[in-house]
Amino acid sequence: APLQGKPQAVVTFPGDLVSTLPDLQLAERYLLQFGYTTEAEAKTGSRHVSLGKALRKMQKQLGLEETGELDAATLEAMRAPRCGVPDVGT
Amino acid sequence: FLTFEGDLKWDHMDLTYRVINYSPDLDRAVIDDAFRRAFQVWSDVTPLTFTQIYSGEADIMIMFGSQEHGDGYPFDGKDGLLAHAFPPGKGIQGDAHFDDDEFWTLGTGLVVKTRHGNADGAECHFPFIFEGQSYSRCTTEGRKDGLPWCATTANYDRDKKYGFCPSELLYTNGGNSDGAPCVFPFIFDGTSYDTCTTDGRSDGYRWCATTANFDQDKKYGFCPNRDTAVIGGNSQGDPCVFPFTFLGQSYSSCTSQGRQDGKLWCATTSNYDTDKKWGFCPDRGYSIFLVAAHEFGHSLGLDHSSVREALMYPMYSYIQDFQLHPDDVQGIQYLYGRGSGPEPTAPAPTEEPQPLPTQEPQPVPTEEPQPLPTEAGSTSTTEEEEEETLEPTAVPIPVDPSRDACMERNFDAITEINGELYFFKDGKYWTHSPFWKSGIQGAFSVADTWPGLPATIDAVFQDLLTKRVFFFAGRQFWVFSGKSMLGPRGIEKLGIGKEAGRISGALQRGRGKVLLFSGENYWRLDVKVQRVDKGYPRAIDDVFTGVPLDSHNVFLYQDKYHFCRGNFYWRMTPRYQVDRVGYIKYDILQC
Repeated sequence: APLQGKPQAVVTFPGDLVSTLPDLQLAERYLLQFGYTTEAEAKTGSRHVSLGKALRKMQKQLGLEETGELDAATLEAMRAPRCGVPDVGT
Repeated sequence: FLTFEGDLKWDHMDLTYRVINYSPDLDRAVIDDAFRRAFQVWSDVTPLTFTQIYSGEADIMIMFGSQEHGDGYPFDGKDGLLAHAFPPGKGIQGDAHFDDDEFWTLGTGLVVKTRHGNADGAECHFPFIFEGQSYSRCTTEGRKDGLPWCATTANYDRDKKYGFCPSELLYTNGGNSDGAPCVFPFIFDGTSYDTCTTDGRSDGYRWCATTANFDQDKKYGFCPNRDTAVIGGNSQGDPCVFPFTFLGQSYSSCTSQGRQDGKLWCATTSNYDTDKKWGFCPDRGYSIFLVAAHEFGHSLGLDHSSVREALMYPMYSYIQDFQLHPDDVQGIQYLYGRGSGPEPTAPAPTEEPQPLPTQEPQPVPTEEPQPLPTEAGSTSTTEEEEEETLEPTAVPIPVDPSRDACMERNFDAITEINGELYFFKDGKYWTHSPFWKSGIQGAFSVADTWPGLPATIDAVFQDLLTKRVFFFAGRQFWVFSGKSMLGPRGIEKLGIGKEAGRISGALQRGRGKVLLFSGENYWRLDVKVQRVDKGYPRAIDDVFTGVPLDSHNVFLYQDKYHFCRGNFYWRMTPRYQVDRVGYIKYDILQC
């Protein structure tokens, strides 16, 4: 993503620890890192609503079933090796 | 497809790229080749061109890094994030970064380090000269029967679909016909061996044997089973690349080993699957070609696609026979238009280099030791080629026991015959066996053992497959096979030109080849057809660097090359490293 101003501190966890992160924490980290939600959204809306909305956005972008839920296919996609460039936004 | 906000793209078509550093996982040439092919994916369908530069600022700077690597977007160790890249623009824009905590391969998904070699697993011995070109590593690699192999651009035979090593430098990995490598040196029947001398194939496996452990009936050599080594790997025979991490634990060697379907494998304590009874290497290895092609899509202005089969889809999946998806083609052509290439009706198939080894290459002809064409059956005998049948000679009796080999200087010829060293001088010869503590035997008379030879000879060698002994004097040669002699004949019959006044020595090679040395050149003789191969002579210094170019004797002994001048010898390993220089008398004759 093009550098604009100071890059936001991207929270990253060692890839091989990802597999052991609690699912919800993994999901929040993933959705933030790849542009499906922002820190602001994550803080303001209720956690469940904003997560559901962001999950649906991610499922649509990655061609998954748009359930808005943290289902197995979505978790598997979050654990799969991938490119580090965000999927959404600048 | 998606482009970046503002349809960011390059304002020129002739782009440059520079590889700042390399991953240790693959040879540089292989990484360079993968990046070249990854750029070609995009240049095939646009007017874009890509040129690699090796200094200064390129449009696209490529680097390997781990964790925080200087751009504020840290990687995350093994797996997870594999790489990232920036859209077109100045400075860091356009650059591509690869996580070096990943294991980068050519991407069969198996963590397999390709051994240098050819399609049927025979090791190439680097550096080697092939058609005048020197190669220090393989550039194309692939797999056959699950075995990794590699070839150089020059020695890849498109018809046969496999690469091969020039036979004079064929370095067949020591082993037996079911692929178990011998551990060198090994003792067999009292003789110590540190490389193989005969090699061939059986049942699709390469093997090699020493003169002693070649079983004529079974047609293969074998290692004493106590010395059979196990190559690190898994039960499919794919070698593990050490160290590797498995379930968070790092391993640098195998602890359990065994065989499955005739293949060797080894396992670590934790990756040994008791149910499946085999060990396995982590099956992840990411294709540097595929990931680079994706990242370069970003460097050119493409964002992620939501089409699962598209290259620009963000998740990694290994694609055999890769083709650019129409979604990718439409995206890149939206930014840069179509190149002069053909209208991609179906997406232009830009695939990995043709799958080199998957077809079964023509089986390399098994070179079971064949008897030389028997001249005995030949009817045409010119006066040169008359054949004398000699009386079987008894064990030679020393004709001059007082003549001490240790007092001789500059032997006419030195060679190993049937495991013993023979020293020739002025019509006499001595023998020395490395195993019997009987020391030097002789002097014996050459004329008694090999009647018809001149008193002074220049070189001798025994063909390891047929046991025939070739003698050279001036521009003539004689062939003794047991009790019968053929010759003399001129060496021009072998295809050796006038530039060779005399032959100074010989080195036997695998597959019935012998290198003949004269002055500063050498020829490769195909013993079976008794002709030197095309492309010779070659300069000794091209390959045998570090030995005297005017050696008086050259011979193979205990599988190492010996070059002698004056009182000294230079000993060279089959890997062309001089590993010893010493006194002929003290080290070899053991005076």
